[in-house]
Amino acid sequence: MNIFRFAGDMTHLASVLVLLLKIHTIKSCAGISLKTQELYALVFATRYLDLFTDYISLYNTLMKLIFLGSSFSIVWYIRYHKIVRRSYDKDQDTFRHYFLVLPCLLLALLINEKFTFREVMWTFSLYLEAVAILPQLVLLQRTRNIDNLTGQYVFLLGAYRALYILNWIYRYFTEPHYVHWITWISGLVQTLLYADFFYYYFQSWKNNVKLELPA
Amino acid sequence: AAIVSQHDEL
Repeated sequence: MNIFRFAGDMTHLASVLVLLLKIHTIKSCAGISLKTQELYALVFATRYLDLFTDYISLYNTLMKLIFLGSSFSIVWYIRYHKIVRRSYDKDQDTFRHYFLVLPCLLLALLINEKFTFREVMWTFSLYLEAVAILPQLVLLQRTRNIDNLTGQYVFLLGAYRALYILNWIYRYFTEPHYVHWITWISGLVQTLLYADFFYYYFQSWKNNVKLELPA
Repeated sequence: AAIVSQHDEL
């Protein structure tokens, strides 16, 4: 495993921890999109079907369990926790799941490396992960006050994707036959979705003002 | 082999 991949995984882990910190400690999920969190839970559930059949490494297994466990517990907190759920911006978080899930499922059935259940599900999870941030970005744009933790959460998620691209470039030049068009293109699309957010994030950081996205 | 190597990422 190269440094970019490891840094990417750690950034991803940090994003989840920041979100759990906000939810668990502050007992608030204000500004967090439940739709995006549900999509991530679906992404991990469909991607990690190999959890009990293919052993890669202890690291790999542990990280899969952490991402599965954290994504489902975040969804549980926002939906059912009696204090946390009160802060959920339900009226603002109106993105429809099936607008994203159905096209991704169709695309995975049409474009995949191998037409097997597991491979189609894996491909579906890649496509869905690429667009799963959209409800969150829409909510950020609608929310007047983006608190620090929410801003950092989205920034860390974007950084994780950017580091994965560096990881692929590194692997392409260091490993023989390392070519994965589906992973790369969906990963690139996913990272590009953060471009706008990154721009405003750095602007607010540079000028030392509160993060706010233009309507 | 291509598919297996792809699945070592998270």
